[in-house]
Amino acid sequence: VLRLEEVHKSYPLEQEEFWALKGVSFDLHEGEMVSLMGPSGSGKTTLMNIIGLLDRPTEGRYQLRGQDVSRLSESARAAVRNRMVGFVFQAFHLLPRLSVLENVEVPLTYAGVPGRERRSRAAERLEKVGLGDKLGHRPTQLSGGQQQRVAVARALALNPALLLADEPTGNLDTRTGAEILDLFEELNNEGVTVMIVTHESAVSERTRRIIRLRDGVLDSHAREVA
Amino acid sequence: VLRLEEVHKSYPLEQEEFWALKGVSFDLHEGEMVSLMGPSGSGKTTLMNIIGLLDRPTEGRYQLRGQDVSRLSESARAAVRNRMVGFVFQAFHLLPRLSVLENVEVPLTYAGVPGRERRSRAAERLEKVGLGDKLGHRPTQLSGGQQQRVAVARALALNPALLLADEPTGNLDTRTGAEILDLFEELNNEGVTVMIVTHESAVSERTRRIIRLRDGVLDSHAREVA
Ligand SMILES: Nc1ncnc2c1ncn2[C@@H]1O[C@H](COP(=O)(O)OP(=O)(O)OP(=O)(O)O)[C@@H](O)[C@H]1O
Ligand SMILES: Nc1ncnc2c1ncn2[C@@H]1O[C@H](COP(=O)(O)OP(=O)(O)OP(=O)(O)O)[C@@H](O)[C@H]1O
Ligand SMILES: [Mg+2]
Ligand SMILES: [Mg+2]
Repeated sequence: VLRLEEVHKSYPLEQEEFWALKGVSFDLHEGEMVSLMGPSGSGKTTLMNIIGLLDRPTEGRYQLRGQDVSRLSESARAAVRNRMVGFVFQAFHLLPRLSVLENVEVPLTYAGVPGRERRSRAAERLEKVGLGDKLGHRPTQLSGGQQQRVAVARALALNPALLLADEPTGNLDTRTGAEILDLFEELNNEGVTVMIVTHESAVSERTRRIIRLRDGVLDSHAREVA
Repeated sequence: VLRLEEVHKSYPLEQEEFWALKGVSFDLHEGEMVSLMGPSGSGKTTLMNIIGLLDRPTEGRYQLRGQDVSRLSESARAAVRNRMVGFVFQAFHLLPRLSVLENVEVPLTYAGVPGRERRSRAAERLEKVGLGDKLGHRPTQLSGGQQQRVAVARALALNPALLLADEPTGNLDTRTGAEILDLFEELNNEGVTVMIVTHESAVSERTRRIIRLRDGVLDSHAREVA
């Protein structure tokens, strides 16, 4: 479903560029569920942002379902992304002035889903992550792990074809984290392609393939196909 | 070093109060290193905020080194806290417009430490968490785990007597997380009292005692003294 070829990404800094990705190439197949692991600072979020069309490669090519998306404009990328991608951000990025329910409704609103259906779909996602009793709360009235779960619910709102989750269980106890993984597996069984950044073996052991990054390049001999 | 007696905490909600803590009592001894575990939403951050004098109990008593601090004013609490407590927040709370180095300097500035010493102490803390090469960066130019480590460095800036860390390794790969734990152990060996909220056994296995919370009360039969 997606192919990266020699993807590089640099960030401009005051005196020099910092190369966060230095030539990453791999394929992801439709319906796969993979983990992305690697040390802090190795480039995982940077790579996920490119795959999720939140950012563009500095060099190299990215094809999504056969379409070269490497050099699309911001609005063109947004159109593809809103249709196809659900993203659970490492920093959640919830809107503080909206309720939990309204936060999950946002992607549905953009997609033109009518009010009543939007509310019921959002409420159903939130129940799936165990937050059915917090619908009216503001994000600041929730625990860290509850905010993380709202971010998961929002990523699932539009039934994405590609689910990208950046450390989705980092703030969750083992059991709640396992419930989120159950949910991801359920979606994967329905055909959703899933990529999870994680540092927890409890998560990576539940995926079929582990892609490892180190200092902006793939650690290819560490790649395991379970 | 600290004693909680029947501590309760409620948050006001639109129609009713929500009791996040419903009668928590325990002692922490000078120089102990303990884990605080429990399901997402069970009240761990709420409890840590009270212990760290960022918040007050709604009912019950909290004594810190023999002094009843349960009903102190905000400024009195701040005075004790700035002197004694280092806090690693679950959401980091870094100041986005200051550099990494300046962020770690903040507590030193409040304590009146002169400029040159402040900078060198802050730089030394950042080197200890592996970020010596990122001193001039803004927090938004760092990875999630790097931001987490800046929060750790800042908590250590003033050589606190009590170190409270809320999920300090949630965004760190196993090895970097272990390095942060080494640092905490080193401080504990020097006499610092340490309390760590965690959901990872790799962390809790390195502490001598695990305090478990469930729905705002202690799960006392689950208390292990290793
Ligand atoms: N400002 C608030 N207003 C209302 N309810 C709140 C507020 N802050 C927290 N809560 C609720 O209090 C309970 C405990 O929250 P707390 O943040 O202490 O949990 P936690 O154990 O740290 O969870 P996590 O492991 O997910 O971080 C949760 O149910 C949460 O929704
Ligand atoms: N806007 C930016 N400007 C400069 N450097 C950046 C920027 N964003 C990220 N970086 C750097 O790029 C590198 C990779 O960052 P990235 O966030 O992709 O890492 P990561 O693997 O997700 O780490 P973590 O596991 O800690 O979340 C890091 O060294 C980081 O400091
Ligand atoms: Mg990251
Ligand atoms: Mg918490």
